[in-house]
Amino acid sequence: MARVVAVTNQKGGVGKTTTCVNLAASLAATRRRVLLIDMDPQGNATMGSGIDKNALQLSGYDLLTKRATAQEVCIRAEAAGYDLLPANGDLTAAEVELLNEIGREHRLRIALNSLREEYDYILIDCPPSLNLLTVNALSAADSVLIPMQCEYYALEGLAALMNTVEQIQETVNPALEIEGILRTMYDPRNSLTLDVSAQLNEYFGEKVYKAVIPRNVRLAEAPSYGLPALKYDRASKGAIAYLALAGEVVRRTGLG
Amino acid sequence: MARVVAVTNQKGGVGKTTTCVNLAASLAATRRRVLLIDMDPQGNATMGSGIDKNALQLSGYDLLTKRATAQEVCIRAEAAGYDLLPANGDLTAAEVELLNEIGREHRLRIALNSLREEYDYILIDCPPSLNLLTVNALSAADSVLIPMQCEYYALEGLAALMNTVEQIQETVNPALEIEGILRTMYDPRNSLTLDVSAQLNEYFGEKVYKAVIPRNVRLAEAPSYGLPALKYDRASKGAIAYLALAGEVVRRTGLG
Ligand SMILES: Nc1ncnc2c1ncn2[C@@H]1O[C@H](COP(=O)(O)OP(=O)(O)OP(=O)(O)O)[C@@H](O)[C@H]1O
Ligand SMILES: Nc1ncnc2c1ncn2[C@@H]1O[C@H](COP(=O)(O)OP(=O)(O)OP(=O)(O)O)[C@@H](O)[C@H]1O
Ligand SMILES: [Mg+2]
Ligand SMILES: [Mg+2]
Repeated sequence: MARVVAVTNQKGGVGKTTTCVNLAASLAATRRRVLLIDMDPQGNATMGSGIDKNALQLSGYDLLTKRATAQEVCIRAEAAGYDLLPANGDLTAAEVELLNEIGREHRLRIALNSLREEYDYILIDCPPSLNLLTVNALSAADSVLIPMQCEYYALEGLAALMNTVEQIQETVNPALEIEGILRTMYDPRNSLTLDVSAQLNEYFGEKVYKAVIPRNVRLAEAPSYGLPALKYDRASKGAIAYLALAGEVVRRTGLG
Repeated sequence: MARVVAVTNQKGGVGKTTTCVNLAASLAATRRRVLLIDMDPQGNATMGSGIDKNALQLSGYDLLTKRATAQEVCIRAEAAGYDLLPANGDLTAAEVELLNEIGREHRLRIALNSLREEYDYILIDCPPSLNLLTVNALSAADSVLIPMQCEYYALEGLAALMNTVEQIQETVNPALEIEGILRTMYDPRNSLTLDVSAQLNEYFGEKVYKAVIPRNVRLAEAPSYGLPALKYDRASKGAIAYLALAGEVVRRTGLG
C-alpha cells in the first residue's frame, strides 16, 4: 500500500519540483516502487523527468476529467528511473471544468485508489498556489512534505499553508499528517538562513528533516538534461543530500 | 498620466515581489509619484513595504468586489517611500466571487481609471499563476515587466507566458506591450546563467534590460525589516542594481 506524499508550498520557487524529481529518483535507487504525479500546469516535474510535456497523448487533465484512467495516463520515465503521471498546460482547463462539479476535491484521490497497491511511494508535485489542483493533491495524500527556503517571504507564508492544511483536515481529509519540513537552497554562511532555520526548529521541532539541501548548481543544471541530479552528477552535493533525505523519509514512514 | 506596468511571471520565486518593492522605491527616490499594487494573496509586496497585511482595514479584495474605491483602499507606505494598494489572503475570495461576473477581467482596470492622473508609475505585483488576478493585472496594464531567473524551468515557462500575453492582446487589452525582461539573481560565474542569458538576448534582443540584478543577500534580508534595499542598505549591490533599472525604465518609457 503506497504512502502518498503531497510536496507543497504556495510560496513560489522554494524547490518543490526539484525535491519531487530528486526524492523520487533517490527512493527508486533504493529499490522502492515510485510514482511521481505532476499537478502543476507548468509541467516542470514532467520536463525535469525527461518527458516532453508538449508531446503527451494523455495527461493529468484526462485523469481529473475522467477521460482516462490512472493506468492509461501513467508512463515510465526511463532515464529518471520511476513512473510518472505527466502534466502540461491543459491542467489549467481541468481546474475550470471541475469548479462546479460535486466532489471536485476528490477526483485525484478516487483515481489513485486503483494504483496504491502498485507503488511504495507516490509523490505529488503541487503548483505555487492554494487552488483546486493543490486541494486535490492534499485530499489524495497521507501527508505533506513542505520544502522551505530559509528566507523571510517563505517563512511568512507558512502560516497560510498551515491554515490550509488544517482546513483540509477538518473537511476533505482528516487523516492528513505533516510528513516533514525540508530546508532547501541552504547556505550556512548566511545569517538569514541560520535565523529562519532556528525559527523552523523552534516551531516544528522533530518535523524538520535533519537532511538539509544545500544550494548546489548541479540541481539547477540537471533539469535542462531531463535528469535527476543522481543521474546527471551522482557525486554532487545536491544528489547526495537528496539520497540522505530519501533515507530519512523511509526511516520515518517505517515502510523499511 | 501614469504608466501602468504589470510585473509578472507564472514561474514561482523569480523575483517579482523583490523587483516591485525595489523598483517602486528607486522610482520614488528619483521624485516620481509611484503606486505599488499587490495582486498576490500571499501579500508579500505588502509586508515587504512595511505594512502588516493582517491589520488592514481595506485591501485589494474590497477594490475588486466594489466594496471600496481605489482612493479608499490606497495607503501611504511611509518607510518605503511610495503609495500602496495592499493585499492579503482575502484576495483569494475575490477570485472566486468574480468567476461568474460579467467583465470580471476588467475590475482592476476600471477601478484604476480614477487614479491614473495622480501617479507617474503604477506597478502591479502578480501571483505565480495565470489566474483571474493576473488577468486583471494584464488587462489594466500598459506593459509587462518579466523578471527572469536565468535557469532552465524559468526559461521553459516563458513560452506559456508569451502565449498568455498574446491572448490578452487579442481579447481584453490590445495595447499591452512588453516593457522588458529583467535578469534576476544573476551569477556570472555560473555557466547555466550565461547560457540562459544568451538565449534571452537572442530571443528578446532590445527588450532585455541592460540592468542586471545580481544575487545579493541584502535583497533577501530587507523584507524582514519591511524595507526596500535602498532604505535598508543603500550601498548594497542589490540597491544599486535596482536604481540602475529605474533609470533604464524611465529612459525607455520616455516619461523623462
Ligand atoms: N538546492 C538548490 N540549489 C540550487 N538551485 C536550486 C536548488 N533547488 C532548486 N533550485 C533551482 O531553483 C529554481 C526553483 O526551484 P523549483 O523550480 O524546484 O521550485 P518550485 O517550488 O517547484 O517552483 P514553483 O513555485 O514555480 O513550482 C529552479 O531553477 C531550480 O533548478
Ligand atoms: N537578487 C536577489 N538576490 C538574492 N535574493 C533574492 C534576489 N531576488 C529575490 N531574492 C529572494 O528570493 C526569494 C524569491 O524572490 P521573490 O519572493 O521576490 O520572488 P517572486 O517571484 O515574487 O515569488 P512568488 O512566485 O512566490 O511570488 C525571496 O526570498 C527573495 O528575498
Ligand atoms: Mg515547481
Ligand atoms: Mg511574489
